[in-house]
Amino acid sequence: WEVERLVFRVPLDDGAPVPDAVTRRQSCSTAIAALAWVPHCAFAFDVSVGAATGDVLYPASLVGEWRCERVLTAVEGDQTAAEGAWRALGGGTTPFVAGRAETYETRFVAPAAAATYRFEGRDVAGVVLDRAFELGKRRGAGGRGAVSWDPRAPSILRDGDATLTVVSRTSEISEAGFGFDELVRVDAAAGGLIGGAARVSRLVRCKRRFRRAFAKDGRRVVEGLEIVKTYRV
Amino acid sequence: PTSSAKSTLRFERP
Repeated sequence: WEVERLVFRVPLDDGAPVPDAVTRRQSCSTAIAALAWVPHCAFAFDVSVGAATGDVLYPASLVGEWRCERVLTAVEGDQTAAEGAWRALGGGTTPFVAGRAETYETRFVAPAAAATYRFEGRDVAGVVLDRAFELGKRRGAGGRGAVSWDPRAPSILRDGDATLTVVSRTSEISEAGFGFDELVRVDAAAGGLIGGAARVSRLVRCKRRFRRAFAKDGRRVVEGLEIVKTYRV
Repeated sequence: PTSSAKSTLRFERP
């Protein structure tokens, strides 16, 4: 198996104070019991895991608005899962077809709490992606409701009745380039045959890597590669 | 993973 993240949260809620050592032993035996229940070709994911702290930091020079051209270049594996992830992360209702290009506005803003990175030997204040602005612009008129994002809780993005929560994150910023790797839990109405008030949680990993470049006419641009993977939950 | 999708991104100043 390719297990990239395995989380167990073990409730010990009988109310009695439990010494640490006993808690660990009980957690361990419960975890082993849970593992025995994991079906083949699947891994357990605790959907109650909270949001990751902090946010992805971008170079200060990115502050302000940009026009982003995005091209879907390749899809492998389960097409339905890939399309679901793509729609959940902002793809909207437009056709999910390799080779398709879309253009939307995006912007970078100062984070709620200043954060710095090292650049040419100095500490420089970085900026963050305005996730609500980008999602709203990308969805355009086809949006499924209000998009909201609080820069003080940057790992949570609400999109109509769906919530995207970054549950784990790594990011880097250096003179060679910058980027991130985020594991995102998508909570949304089940729809389809389940319907009603039922909710489902899906797990999507989104990695982006950027580098600075120049357009043919010499203008500065930023080029990026994105890889989105889905996982059985 | 059950699926993977690759995209290219390009940011230009409007």
